[in-house]
Amino acid sequence: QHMIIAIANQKGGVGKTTTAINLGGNLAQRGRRVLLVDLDPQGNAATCLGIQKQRLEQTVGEVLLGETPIQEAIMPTGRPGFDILPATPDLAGTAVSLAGLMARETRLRQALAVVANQYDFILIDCPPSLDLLTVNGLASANQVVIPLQCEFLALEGLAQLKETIELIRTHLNSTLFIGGVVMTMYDGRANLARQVVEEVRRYFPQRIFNTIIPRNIRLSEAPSHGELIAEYDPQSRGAQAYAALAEELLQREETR
Amino acid sequence: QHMIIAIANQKGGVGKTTTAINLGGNLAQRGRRVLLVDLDPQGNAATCLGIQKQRLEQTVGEVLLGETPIQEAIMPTGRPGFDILPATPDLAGTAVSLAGLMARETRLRQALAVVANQYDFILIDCPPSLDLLTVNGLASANQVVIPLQCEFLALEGLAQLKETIELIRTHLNSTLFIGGVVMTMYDGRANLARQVVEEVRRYFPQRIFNTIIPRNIRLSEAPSHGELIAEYDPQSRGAQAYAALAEELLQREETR
Ligand SMILES: Nc1ncnc2c1ncn2[C@@H]1O[C@H](COP(=O)(O)OP(=O)(O)OP(=O)(O)O)[C@@H](O)[C@H]1O
Ligand SMILES: Nc1ncnc2c1ncn2[C@@H]1O[C@H](COP(=O)(O)OP(=O)(O)OP(=O)(O)O)[C@@H](O)[C@H]1O
Ligand SMILES: [Mg+2]
Ligand SMILES: [Mg+2]
Repeated sequence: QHMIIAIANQKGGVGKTTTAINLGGNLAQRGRRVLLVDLDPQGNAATCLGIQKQRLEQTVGEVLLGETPIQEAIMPTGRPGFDILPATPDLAGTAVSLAGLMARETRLRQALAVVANQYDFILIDCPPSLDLLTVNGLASANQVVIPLQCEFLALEGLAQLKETIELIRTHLNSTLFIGGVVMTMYDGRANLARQVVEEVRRYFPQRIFNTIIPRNIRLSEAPSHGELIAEYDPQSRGAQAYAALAEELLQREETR
Repeated sequence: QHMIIAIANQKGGVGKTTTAINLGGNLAQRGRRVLLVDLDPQGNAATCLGIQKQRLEQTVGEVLLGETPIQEAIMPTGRPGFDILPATPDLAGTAVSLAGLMARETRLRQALAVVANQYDFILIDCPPSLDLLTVNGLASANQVVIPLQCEFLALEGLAQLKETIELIRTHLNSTLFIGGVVMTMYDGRANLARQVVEEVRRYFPQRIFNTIIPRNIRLSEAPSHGELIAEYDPQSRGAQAYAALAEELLQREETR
């Protein structure tokens, strides 16, 4: 049975893409078949994996508009068992034209249904907003994983995110649940980080992953080499944290 | 003569809000009359200034829809000469309804024209996207200031941002120019940061501000106290950097 996970948070720069690629990479290294869907017009996911986007013609945008079958837009990442459905900046325009189409919120879900049985995990990297692209991601997913920076401002958007997830559950996807919150960019020396983690534990009891991702410069260097953290610096604290997160996610799935 | 500055970058978490509030605060401390417009449904700007948003009924959303005159939605920040036009999460819904209205891209410009002569500077904090809200911000502005994190992934969105600014100049606002790029969260110990700054100098010659904002934990603590950095910790490297940035902006204006 496959699991579709949306990685979402409308707050910007919290580690959504970093979590999507490294969690995906880790699950593939453990023999799971993984598809990464990039729903962000910035298209950072492909860049982080070393994929050149200039010549891409069939991407997630064409799939959402029904112009290309999803199988033709999915491409390998060069890592065994790890495919990607990439995005380009044109996706920003697609989001506008999508608004006028029938079934505009469930286009991604319909497309993924065609290939879902070929994968154990489908991870969806969402843009920093609660727009139609993110709605497509949430409408397609079984669960939502929320990366949350250990910063005060990160707390502000949680209520709105929770509300949006409730709306999706009511109108578009009744099986959607919050898989967990991943605390990211944790700097143990800062009081603020500890206070934010405590606050989130109160707000989302039992939902916060035990694995906390530390602030680790190697994580921000890896994308410039087109490598996963496990490839760029496997001994780094960032690599160890994402390996532990993949382990924890798998354990949660087995006990569910 | 007033100056309207959009603070924009679709990459998330790069310091747009932090730059908008602290630049605004600094300009007000120097006796300029400043209005801060929050175009982000996250509404972080008001929170950073210690303003409670729960009971706000008239915000930028109602102004864009033409339901409230802008004068009734503008409120004081408690700092002399520094006002705010706040945002709440409802703004996400406004962006959707705005899409179907006449003059949808220039609603903010029309509203600001009514109060512009009461201010020397109007700063517009944009959301992390190139949606209709950001388009309203760019269509209203005389110049764009682009905060850019010293990270590899931050470079990726520059071409798209430049393209969008060109489109706005062609179709909506021929006077719009790029005022400058502000490098943020600079960590001098990291090679990557130095490489990114060099790359940006090549991409935007003469456009990069000399003032570089360092990564400084005090900047991320100040919002939890509802204070500007100049109030929270005036001796901090963050406070000194934003004071220098305000000075540099004023010098650029005088020589223009
Ligand atoms: N744990 C970490 N330690 C240090 N740097 C990190 C960490 N996680 C991510 N980064 C870096 O921080 C920046 C923001 O991360 P990322 O782009 O993954 O966030 P995002 O939520 O996907 O952003 P956006 O909202 O723009 O999509 C990137 O430059 C990334 O390389
Ligand atoms: N120079 C800095 N040093 C350390 N932390 C910073 C700095 N500038 C901003 N921050 C913190 O980093 C986070 C992101 O900054 P901010 O919210 O201003 O970015 P943004 O671009 O407005 O984000 P969004 O894309 O979500 O609107 C915040 O928690 C802020 O407090
Ligand atoms: Mg991202
Ligand atoms: Mg912001």
